[in-house]
Amino acid sequence: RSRILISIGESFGVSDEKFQKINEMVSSTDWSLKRSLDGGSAPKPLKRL
Amino acid sequence: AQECQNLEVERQRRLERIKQKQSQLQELILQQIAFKNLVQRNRQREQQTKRPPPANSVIHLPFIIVNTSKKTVIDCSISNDKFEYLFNFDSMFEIHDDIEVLKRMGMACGLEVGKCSAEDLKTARSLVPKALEPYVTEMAQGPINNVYMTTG
Amino acid sequence: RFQALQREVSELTEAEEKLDELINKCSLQLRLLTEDTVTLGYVRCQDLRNTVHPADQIIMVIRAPPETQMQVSEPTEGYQISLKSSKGPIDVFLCPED
Repeated sequence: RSRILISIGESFGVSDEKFQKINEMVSSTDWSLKRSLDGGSAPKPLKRL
Repeated sequence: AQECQNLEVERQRRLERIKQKQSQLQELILQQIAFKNLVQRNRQREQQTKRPPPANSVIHLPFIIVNTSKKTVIDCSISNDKFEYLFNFDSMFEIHDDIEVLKRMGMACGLEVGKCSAEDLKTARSLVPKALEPYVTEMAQGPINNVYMTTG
Repeated sequence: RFQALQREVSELTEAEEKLDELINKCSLQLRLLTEDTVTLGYVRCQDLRNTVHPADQIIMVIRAPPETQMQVSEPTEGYQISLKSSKGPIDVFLCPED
């Protein structure tokens, strides 16, 4: 399982390429496959933010 | 021959370090231009409206944004002191930092992708110190590839 | 060949020193700039909405104190983002849609 750790809140200009890595990691996931891997259970109804 | 070999290795190492430092300088120049453009735009707007915008309608730097589809369900847990947050997303999202947002707002005059109009290039050059102007001109066409031994 | 290499390495050394000087100056300028004009260094929700496609997404804004740890992990379901601050509360809010 992938995991990326970043330090945020630094002053403007301390940019971090890791955000790009996170976006690539997240977008490369096949969400339907993930869901089926979870035993086909429909995602439990999470409360909306 | 051995000394030539050592110098060749040294030469290669320096070339790689120079390449890395050129892209670091490029990013710093982009950030300086983007930030100055943002400040200029906000200053002009405040002069037009003759007052600063309502406090709850502005987002000060530094910040990051997470954007996701409206269909995404986000489960959020927050500690009482707001020192800790936990978000669970059931669908994909994107994370961007403030400099990326400013670039997307066009505050870097398109220099980040080497597509900068003559007008924008003039604006961008006016926002940096003299010593950086040749770099900005080069960035208008693509990544920095030279080192200008200008003084100042 | 040796002399040519020697000359080239010395030019590269000079170029690298020039870059170091410019990087230090630029970093200092940017830091001073962001400190001097902190009141004008802001964006508006509409600006953020203009940078995401499609525009009608959920946009969550996170403003955190320095050294806040953000961890993105892939648990069994979906994705998880955790934020941990040691220097103060973290501000998280959603950009209004209108």
